[in-house]
Amino acid sequence: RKREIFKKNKIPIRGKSIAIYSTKGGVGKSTVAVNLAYSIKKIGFNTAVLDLDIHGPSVPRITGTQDYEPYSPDGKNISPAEKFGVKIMSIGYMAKGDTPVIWRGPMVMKAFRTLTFSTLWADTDVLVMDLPPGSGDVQLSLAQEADISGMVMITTPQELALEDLRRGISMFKKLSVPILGVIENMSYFTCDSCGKRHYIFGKGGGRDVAKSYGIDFIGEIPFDPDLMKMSDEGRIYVLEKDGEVSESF
Amino acid sequence: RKREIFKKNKIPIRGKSIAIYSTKGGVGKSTVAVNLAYSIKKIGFNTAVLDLDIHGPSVPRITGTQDYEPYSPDGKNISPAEKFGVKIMSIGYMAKGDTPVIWRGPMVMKAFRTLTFSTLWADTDVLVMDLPPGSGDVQLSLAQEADISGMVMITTPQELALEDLRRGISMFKKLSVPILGVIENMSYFTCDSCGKRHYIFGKGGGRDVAKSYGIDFIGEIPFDPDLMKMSDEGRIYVLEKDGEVSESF
Ligand SMILES: Nc1ncnc2c1ncn2[C@@H]1O[C@H](COP(=O)(O)OP(=O)(O)O)[C@@H](O)[C@H]1O
Ligand SMILES: Nc1ncnc2c1ncn2[C@@H]1O[C@H](COP(=O)(O)OP(=O)(O)O)[C@@H](O)[C@H]1O
Ligand SMILES: [Zn+2]
Repeated sequence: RKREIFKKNKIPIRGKSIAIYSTKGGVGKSTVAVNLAYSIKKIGFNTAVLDLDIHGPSVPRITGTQDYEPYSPDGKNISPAEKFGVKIMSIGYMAKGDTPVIWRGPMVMKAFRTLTFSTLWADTDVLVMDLPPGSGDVQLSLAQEADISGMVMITTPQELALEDLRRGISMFKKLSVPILGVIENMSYFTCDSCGKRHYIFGKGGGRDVAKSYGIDFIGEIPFDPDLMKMSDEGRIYVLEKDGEVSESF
Repeated sequence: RKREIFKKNKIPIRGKSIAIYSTKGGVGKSTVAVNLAYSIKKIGFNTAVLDLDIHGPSVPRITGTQDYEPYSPDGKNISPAEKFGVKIMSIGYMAKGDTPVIWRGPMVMKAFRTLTFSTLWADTDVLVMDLPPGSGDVQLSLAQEADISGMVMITTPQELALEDLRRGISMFKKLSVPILGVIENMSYFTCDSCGKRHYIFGKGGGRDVAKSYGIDFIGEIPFDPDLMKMSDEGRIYVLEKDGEVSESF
């Protein structure tokens, strides 16, 4: 098989691009992407978030920017939303409320290209990209067409998620995209009435898998119901609540 | 726009087919699909499970049938796995271990057709289909090409999942596929040391959305860490543990 050589296009940003990925859905990709971007902003970098979950865009709600109406200043490029200094782009701004995005592969690829290469990211130092679950059109187009700095893999500790983590790691190794590390999310839940720590999805799985593939284990993020509540309300957790979870971001 | 008339093909089963769906990943579709199928088997029907999550097949692990090697008795059809009397088919039997399934739309559609129409379901009364998250090729092909009895929508109670639930409901209404009802999963977690009930993903969201669309609310399934552990080990929860959660299945 002739190895297809794809021309990787540069994303119009000043600095680095990091894709937050997991083959499995519901492990916290969007939540981690948004809170990571604001944590990076807090230490002084210009950051932006790109929501590439075409069928299930959650970043508008998590950042409280659902009402943003994207516009084009020049008929070609798109102006991103902006909240507390972080630029944001998502298909969710074009398909509001309960409008489903029912697209097959070719349409999904067009949306990927427009959102990634035609958004006016300006002097963004770090672009955090929230990928959809699975290993289909968006993931392939990203690996083949975009010149990204690397992937961060998100997992929860249970074996069912680790099975998908292994699939994701071997996919991006095959596609020769650098993997920066693994983050384990929802590692444990602490009962607020008796203080017992519950490993509701098991314990230590993310660290073991990362080690077995020779990949950095970046860290654990505990389960905090406030993170879930504030995301539902469009409030940025790492900007409002200090403590163990914000530290881990 | 001419309304495309698709010829819906009959799935080669004796009885009904129910698709378990959620636009959002990680809400428990695979876990509910498997335990629902075994609950239906317990009351006397021949049941089968079809895992259509092409990129992240979890049903082989949940049922402990990862080692099954599918074969074709006639060069055209495929023999399903079988465990405790339930027939099972999944792409996971063809892509074992950490092998990622990196396919674009057209390949995904071929896999959907083969798994659905060429599996030897024999005298299956109820086929439970586990769908992937999102609203792309598999969901469209299922709605356009297969004559299914209806969809059951799975959600967790938080707004972020409810947003995707609304998208999913409006999608299948548009595609004129009957929606049988909504199940809310991971509704609450009970601390085993002090008995406090924690609504870790919020409360009552699934019932409200179902009501607002005029759809039946089928019920709530609490969060039980044993369900997570047993799924990881390939043990069927509703066959081994009695109690509130098995009752709700
Ligand atoms: N560490 C955490 N603690 C509590 N809730 C979390 C945590 N991480 C994610 N969540 C919640 O879990 C749900 C799934 O997260 P989400 O970011 O939507 O996952 P994904 O993008 O992988 O589908 C959301 O409701 C989110 O608020
Ligand atoms: N009611 C529940 N209680 C405890 N764990 C659950 C429950 N439902 C699902 N899980 C666990 O949550 C994770 C996600 O469920 P899964 O069935 O894989 O979701 P999906 O198919 O929607 O991605 C799995 O590890 C599963 O074992
Ligand atoms: Zn307690």
